[in-house]
Amino acid sequence: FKLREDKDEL
Amino acid sequence: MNIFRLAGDMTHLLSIIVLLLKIQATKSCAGVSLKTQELYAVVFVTRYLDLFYSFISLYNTVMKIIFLLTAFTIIWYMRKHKVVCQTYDKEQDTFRVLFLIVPCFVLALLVNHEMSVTEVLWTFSIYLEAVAILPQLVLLQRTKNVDNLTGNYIFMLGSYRALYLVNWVYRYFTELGYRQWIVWVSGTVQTCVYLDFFYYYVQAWRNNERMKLPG
Repeated sequence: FKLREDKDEL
Repeated sequence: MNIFRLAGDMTHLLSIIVLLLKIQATKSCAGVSLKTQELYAVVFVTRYLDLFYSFISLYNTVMKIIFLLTAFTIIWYMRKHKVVCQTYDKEQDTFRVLFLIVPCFVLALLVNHEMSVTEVLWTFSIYLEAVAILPQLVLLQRTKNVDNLTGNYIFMLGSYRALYLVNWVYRYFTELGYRQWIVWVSGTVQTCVYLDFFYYYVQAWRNNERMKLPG
């Protein structure tokens, strides 16, 4: 399961 | 994480602190829209569901928890605190939030990356955040005079969004294959929502006078 890039943004 | 993103997050955090300080120090929430604050609570709850199943960084987790807690603290002050709640402009704060929530939810069902509960709710939170400030802006428009702290609060919220835009441009040029259309389009819409407010805020600042919105 890999988080999308934008998921590290708040 | 780049400097623009960090500056954006810090501005966001500062805006919330300013609002909380205004409420605590003046024991008043005059000019603050409870509808907007409740929309932000919905935004944070639906977006940060990933707190339960993923870990990105300590910074990320701590910030999410702070945003959630402060959102509910502000709502608690406005609804339950026996002095503060009496200063709430209930009659003026009449924006129909369902007109924002329903279209955002339908859009999230139609345009998303993956048809799963958490992904649709996450997308919904992105769309909803873009328009969540509208009840606050309408309330300001109605009450005309904007007190300094409320003005600064909205100005910082708008600045946080503008910094996120710069952060995306920076990431686009520095991270290979970095694209996120849903977030970019909603974020641009969200920043544009503040343009009119920015204009009057800067004008008042330059003329060194209290901010006033036209009728």
